[in-house]
Amino acid sequence: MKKFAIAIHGGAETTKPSELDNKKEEAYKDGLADALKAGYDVLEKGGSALDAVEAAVNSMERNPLFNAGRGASLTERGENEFDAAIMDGNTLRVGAVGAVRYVQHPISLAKVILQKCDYCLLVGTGAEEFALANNLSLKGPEYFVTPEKKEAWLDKQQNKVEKKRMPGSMTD
Amino acid sequence: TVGAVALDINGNLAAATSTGGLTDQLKGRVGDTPIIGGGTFANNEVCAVSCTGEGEVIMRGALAHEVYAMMKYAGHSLQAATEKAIQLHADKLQGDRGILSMDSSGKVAFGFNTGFMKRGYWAADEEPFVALWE
Repeated sequence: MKKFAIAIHGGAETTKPSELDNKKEEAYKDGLADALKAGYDVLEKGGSALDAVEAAVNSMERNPLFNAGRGASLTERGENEFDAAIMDGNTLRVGAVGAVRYVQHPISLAKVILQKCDYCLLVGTGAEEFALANNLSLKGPEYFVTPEKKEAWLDKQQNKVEKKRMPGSMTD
Repeated sequence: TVGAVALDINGNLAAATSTGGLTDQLKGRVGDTPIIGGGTFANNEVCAVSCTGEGEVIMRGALAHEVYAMMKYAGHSLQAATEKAIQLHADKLQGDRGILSMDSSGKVAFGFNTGFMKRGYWAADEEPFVALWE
């Protein structure tokens, strides 16, 4: 039995080693190490598992390398939409948010819902109003959308346009 | 998607998952992350779970709860239950899956069918561990 422990993931995707240069790999490892430390420090001071997982996820939400918070993937509209959930194994209480756009730390909003709301899951503007009512930090799109993600999104839209232009693909 | 599971000094487990969703997804699409039992689940008696990958596959398979159920009702170990949840209904539910789980003793399991999962683990008084590839 461990005194305490934390484990994290930063996403699983179909990627080949050739697609990732050493610099990016090191950056990923540094981001993971930062998040681990954020959670471990909470546990080492006797903090709760709930606070530890929030701290670790907050660290990755701030890191534009990960698909959460700042630097997250963009929708077909070129916008960010976030989902998050947190669950307490002791009380079985839950906090979850869906399709929120301006909340800097979606996992922290989920935790406030776990602590203060009678409901488990809030979505969209209702969730954002709950964040406002609880003085959580909201940010404009310029905080979340990184140049890399914007470029990837533009490329994707360009591809979609070209596909439509292909002969035989138009309909009058 | 990012996630964390933890065991604290009082023996409590917790799970957390946060995501920006799928690139180019429809406005209003919500994935597995906030679906309790789908992408996120925790129960002190058994385990804490956080999933990543293609949300539709994870939701339809209720994969976070599957890890819990296979340990609680079928007596599987954390690692075996996690690996079984990665393979579950593979014929009907094709898509990337990654599962991070921790049991009530602080043991960890990583399951993924993508060959690449950004992950890390740090237990009390041990060295931290981070990895990317299988």
